[in-house]
Amino acid sequence: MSKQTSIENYFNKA
Amino acid sequence: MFEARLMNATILKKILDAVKDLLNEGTFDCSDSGIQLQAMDNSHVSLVSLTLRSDSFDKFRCDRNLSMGMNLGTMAKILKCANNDDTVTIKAQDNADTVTFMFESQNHEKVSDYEMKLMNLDQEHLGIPDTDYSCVVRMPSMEFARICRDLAQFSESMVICCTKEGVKFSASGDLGSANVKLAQTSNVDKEEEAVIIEMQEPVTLTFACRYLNAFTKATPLCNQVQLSMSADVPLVVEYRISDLGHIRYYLAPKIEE
Repeated sequence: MSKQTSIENYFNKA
Repeated sequence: MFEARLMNATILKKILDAVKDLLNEGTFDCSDSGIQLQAMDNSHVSLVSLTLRSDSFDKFRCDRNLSMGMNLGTMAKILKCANNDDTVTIKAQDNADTVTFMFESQNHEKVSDYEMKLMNLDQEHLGIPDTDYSCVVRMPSMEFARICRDLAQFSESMVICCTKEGVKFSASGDLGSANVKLAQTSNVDKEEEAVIIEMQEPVTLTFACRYLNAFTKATPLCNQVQLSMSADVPLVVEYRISDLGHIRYYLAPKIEE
């Protein structure tokens, strides 16, 4: 099974 | 004062169609360089980034930077009221709480305007790092849409595997499995029909079909789509919008638990 990650994990809050 | 005019409403209709399934609302940031929209979908899995350059508008005036929070469902309803060949002008006063869409028929005999309330959206902006992607695939956007639609029948997830030989899209589930392989085009007669792969390192990543299918709503904007991938970072799906700019979708990968 694969788990969905969040886009926030990859991009910094500007 | 902000004023932006396009001679043809079609492009704006297509842009709205390309974002409204993912986003309920969004903030349009306007400056003298153009219009930008960046927003995550409700579940924060994907990010939409739209850039429209001011010099490609038929008229563009932006005296002060302006952020306009808009309900995209309402904006789509308003744009449905325009004929495809109408001229569309978007207007707002500085510090206004409304935006006006004005549509003018080609013979100038019908002019309509629709005023929409702006929203105060507290949206976070994400900083997108510059990335040298391991694989960049350019392919016909219709083909990509077809593959996403077909493979979604088999699984919630799709594996995209890119090597220098080609790109493979796979899905497997209870019903069975599906694989679609595209080889790099050897003889490019028509650029819009070509599959072109630039590969530094082979990449295999897994993505949710639901989001990929939502991105393909941008297909009418461009004949070609560009997929940029590196291990363990979001996929970028980019559609150019003729001379006007581009729409990029970023999708977080699925990882093994």
